[in-house]
Amino acid sequence: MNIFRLTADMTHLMSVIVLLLKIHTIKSCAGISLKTQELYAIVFTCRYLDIFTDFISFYNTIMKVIFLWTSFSIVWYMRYHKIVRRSYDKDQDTFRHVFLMLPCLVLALLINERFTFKEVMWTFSFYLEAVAILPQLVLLQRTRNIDNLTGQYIFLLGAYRALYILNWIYRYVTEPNYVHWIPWMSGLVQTLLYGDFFYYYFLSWKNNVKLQLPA
Amino acid sequence: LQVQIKKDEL
Repeated sequence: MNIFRLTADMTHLMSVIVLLLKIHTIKSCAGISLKTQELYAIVFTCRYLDIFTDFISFYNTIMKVIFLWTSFSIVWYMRYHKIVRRSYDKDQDTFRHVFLMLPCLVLALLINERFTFKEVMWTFSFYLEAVAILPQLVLLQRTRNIDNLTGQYIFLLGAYRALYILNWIYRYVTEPNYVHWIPWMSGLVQTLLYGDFFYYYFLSWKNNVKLQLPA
Repeated sequence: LQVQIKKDEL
């Protein structure tokens, strides 16, 4: 464990907490894409298949449980909670995420470290996470008023992966033959997709104005 | 014996 990875995991945890706070306290999911939340639930399910078979550390297991539990809770809130679901904008959140899942699955079947079920699912989870934010970014461009919590949620979600890239650089430098091209390439694509959001988020923070993405 | 590289990251 290194400071980059710990900060990254805490940033990721913070993003989930910010979103749960928004949904649980003000009972609203306005501006949040259910499609992205569903994709993340799938990402964690496919990535943590080894939660019962490979014990790495208490930290690792606890964090896996937290990410699985929170991602499914958020999907449940947005789909079934009688108050929260009313603020879900299904007419705007129309990204067909199955068109993201299929190519990722095919790619995972073609490019993986070992052709086993768990390994292909693990690889699929990285390819899928790289593009999981797309429905949310599309929704942001459609909904004019982005509230602060939503903006913070997306910023933290993007920042966690950027911090993981620092972690991978650190581990590549300090650990002999630590090479994992699949997470590295996926994480790079994922972080680049946040590029313009980070730019507009920084502008809104610098000029102290409301966050607005160009249409 | 191919040591299974531990997937120690989340």
